Amino acid sequence: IQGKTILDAATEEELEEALLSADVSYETVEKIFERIRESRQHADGVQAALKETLAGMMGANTSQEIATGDTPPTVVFVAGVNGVGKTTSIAKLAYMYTQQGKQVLLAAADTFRAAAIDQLEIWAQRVGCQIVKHAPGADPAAVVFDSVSAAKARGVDIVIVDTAGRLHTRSNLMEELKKITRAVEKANGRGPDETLLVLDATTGQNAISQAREFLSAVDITGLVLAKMDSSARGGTVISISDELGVPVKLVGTGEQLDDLKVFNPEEFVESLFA
Amino acid sequence: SLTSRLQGVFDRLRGRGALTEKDVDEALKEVRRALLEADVNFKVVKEFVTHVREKAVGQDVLESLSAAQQVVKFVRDEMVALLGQSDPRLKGADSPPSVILLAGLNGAGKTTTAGKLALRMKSEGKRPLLVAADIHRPAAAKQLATLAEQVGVPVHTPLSSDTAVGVARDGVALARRESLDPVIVDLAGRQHADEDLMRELAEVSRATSPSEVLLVLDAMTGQDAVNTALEFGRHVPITGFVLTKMDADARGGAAISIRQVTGHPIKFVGISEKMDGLEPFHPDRMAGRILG
Ligand SMILES: Nc1nc2c(ncn2[C@@H]2O[C@H](COP(=O)(O)OP(=O)(O)OP(=O)(O)O)[C@@H](O)[C@H]2O)c(=O)[nH]1
Ligand SMILES: Nc1nc2c(ncn2[C@@H]2O[C@H](COP(=O)(O)OP(=O)(O)OP(=O)(O)O)[C@@H](O)[C@H]2O)c(=O)[nH]1
Ligand SMILES: [Mg+2]
Ligand SMILES: [Mg+2]
Repeated sequence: IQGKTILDAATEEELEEALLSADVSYETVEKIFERIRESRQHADGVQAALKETLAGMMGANTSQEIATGDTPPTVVFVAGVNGVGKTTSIAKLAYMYTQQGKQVLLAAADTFRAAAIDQLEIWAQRVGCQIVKHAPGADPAAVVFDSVSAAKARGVDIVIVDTAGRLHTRSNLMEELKKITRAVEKANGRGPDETLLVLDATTGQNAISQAREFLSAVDITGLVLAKMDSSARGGTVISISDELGVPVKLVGTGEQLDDLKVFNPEEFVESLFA
Repeated sequence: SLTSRLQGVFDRLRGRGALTEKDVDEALKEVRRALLEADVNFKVVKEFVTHVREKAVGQDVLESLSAAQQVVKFVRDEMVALLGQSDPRLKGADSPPSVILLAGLNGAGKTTTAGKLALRMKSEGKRPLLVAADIHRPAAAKQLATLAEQVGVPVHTPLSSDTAVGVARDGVALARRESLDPVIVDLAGRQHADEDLMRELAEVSRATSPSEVLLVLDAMTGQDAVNTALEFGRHVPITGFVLTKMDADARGGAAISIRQVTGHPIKFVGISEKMDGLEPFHPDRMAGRILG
């Protein structure tokens, strides 16, 4: 569409397919076209109109910063459905903070899945950060309470909470999630400073219902888009940002500790059409 | 729902007699929308809709609800035909032990499925061996060993210096010595663009001559399901699919895409995190779910 000031039928179809193949929802594609057509003869061409529309939907002015609490420790709470990349993203975030000279403590609050605690423990060793864990099967809320209390006592800067994967359709698991976040409040006098929902970039339209359901259960303040090193382009986050106002903050681009980047909306829009 | 949206379309067309191409196109726009919203790959949707269009033009629009139901029934029947049979049987090797490889993207559910398959084989009177050939992910062997203990099946885990091929080979040798059959090999998750890991996968397959290579795919996978199925299929002889996390509310359109594009059967679906959460694939149930 470079250089065009009007959208012809053939270009429209091509653009539509590019967006749909990137997992942008049908509804959002229609909305994008409405907005481009409204600015029908955009002075700087269709490409500019498109970028402007997408930037607007992605909340161009919202911050990609991870929040910092008024008093330490800052608590970052991580949630999401099964297998999306929570534990690995937490390891990467812990590494990022450790590189910045911060003291990090991981709360091994996935007490359910086989070898979940072992997995996080190995990551803590590799990062060189602290970890608080209980026995498998223990109450995750108790792990969180102990972790945050320990962090306060030891003057730790950041606590990152790992939780078990859970389907947004399981109301009992969503209730458990609320209970675990309340444990942060009990220990720290306030809820988590940042609650990140991890999404798998290869997931289709279900990502939108995941975001909607998790947001109705807990105060999701940001998204981590993991596995963006796949050929999937994660277009569902456009709908999530536009409809629910939740910004993408971090992007996972591989399985190693340094495979985490701060989200860049312009780069993301470029990659949609790669 | 698709039926109510189609009813709206046919309300506007009622009393016009036979469906013209333009009428059918309007109805098919709704079918297209439903399939895209269900994560069916956009190219597959195009082909599917073209196929449906050929059959639909010329039919009479009698009463709008029955016309809508007619189209939905027609689309559903085409979908069921496309999705194939319900056949959970796994092929055995000419001489034991049979080897089943589990491959797929990161986090798809391979390790969990390995445990479930082992339990299923055991309940069929077999003596399976689980092999923890994921040497990459932290605590992967421990995860599989824990599941093996839960289902009461032996497991072969790696020595510290092992390669994936080494572990897989040793597992098959152990099975042969101990008369265990089948050998269920759990492998590391990988992206199809990762050349080194795709090479590793191909090597494991060549070294173990599996009678089944199951691609484990998350039911909520979006448009990329086609790339995944095709690319993995280029490196190993995929014999079937397992669709996991079907207990979520994803419509599962990836099932249509991978069937259309590879022709391989969907053998099982994962319906929970528990070891008994594996069921044979049912095309009629899947079609109903995709159409919402
Ligand atoms: N290629 C790639 N793999 C990733 C990325 N993030 C995580 N993974 C992999 O995805 C798989 C699952 O990651 P986990 O961190 O265990 O996911 P999880 O959400 O904690 O899973 P559960 O706790 O079981 O729900 C592992 O193989 C990770 O190495 C990423 O950005 N890129
Ligand atoms: N609800 C549900 N969860 C499942 C199902 N299958 C697997 N899981 C969960 O999905 C997450 C990932 O499963 P794994 O078996 O670790 O996935 P994997 O493919 O082995 O992951 P990698 O080895 O890292 O690529 C875990 O939390 C599992 O409990 C299923 O059918 N339903
Ligand atoms: Mg985890
Ligand atoms: Mg695994």
